[in-house]
Amino acid sequence: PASNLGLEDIIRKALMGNLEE
Amino acid sequence: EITKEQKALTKVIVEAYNRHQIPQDVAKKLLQDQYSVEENFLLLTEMATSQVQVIVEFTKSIPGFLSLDHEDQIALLKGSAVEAMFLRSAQVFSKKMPNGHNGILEERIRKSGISEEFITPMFNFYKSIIGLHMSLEEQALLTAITILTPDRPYVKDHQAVEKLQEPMLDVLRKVCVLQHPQEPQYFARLLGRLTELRTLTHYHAEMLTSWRMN
Repeated sequence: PASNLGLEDIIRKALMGNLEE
Repeated sequence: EITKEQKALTKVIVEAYNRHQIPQDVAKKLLQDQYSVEENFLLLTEMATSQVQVIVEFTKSIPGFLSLDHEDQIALLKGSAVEAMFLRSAQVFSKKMPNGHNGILEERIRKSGISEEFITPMFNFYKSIIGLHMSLEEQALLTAITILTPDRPYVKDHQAVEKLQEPMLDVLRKVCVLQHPQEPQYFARLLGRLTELRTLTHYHAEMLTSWRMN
């Protein structure tokens, strides 16, 4: 959805613990 | 009466809530110098990204969350991150910060190109949260309950999520009774704020769409 602005990417990375990527 | 298990659960949630905060260097930027509308927008985007990361780290500490189906974990976070962010931001405004920092922060948000139509309900929501004078336990548990809402889009195993959310609701209800003995409706008022949050998130999605079009 238009409202997400890469939200899912941030969540997936944070869940995997790769915050620096 | 709060059982031993419920005390332990509350302790884990509160500790996780306290442990995960926005990094100091990001938070400090909000109070530095003057920014243009565009810079304010970029800064708020950076803050929002940082807040989402903090929310994910907090959520990973909720007992049982990481044992949920991986795609359900993402669906829950995707469905709740914005709401959790508003809850956390409301807490920022409820704290007494030195040297009128609250005012600076409010100005920055107001001058970031976000339309007044959205700003007004957002600050109204913050005010309604501040008016509740929530304790730390209540804040942390309410945030966990928001994140563990089973009826988010794309969640497959509703029951597994309910199983995690229910003990949180039970303990929050007890905490409310103990901490606000004069206000029997307090727990219901907290839950009412979650409905308000959903409406605000709906506005938020519309606001982002119009921002993108601009």
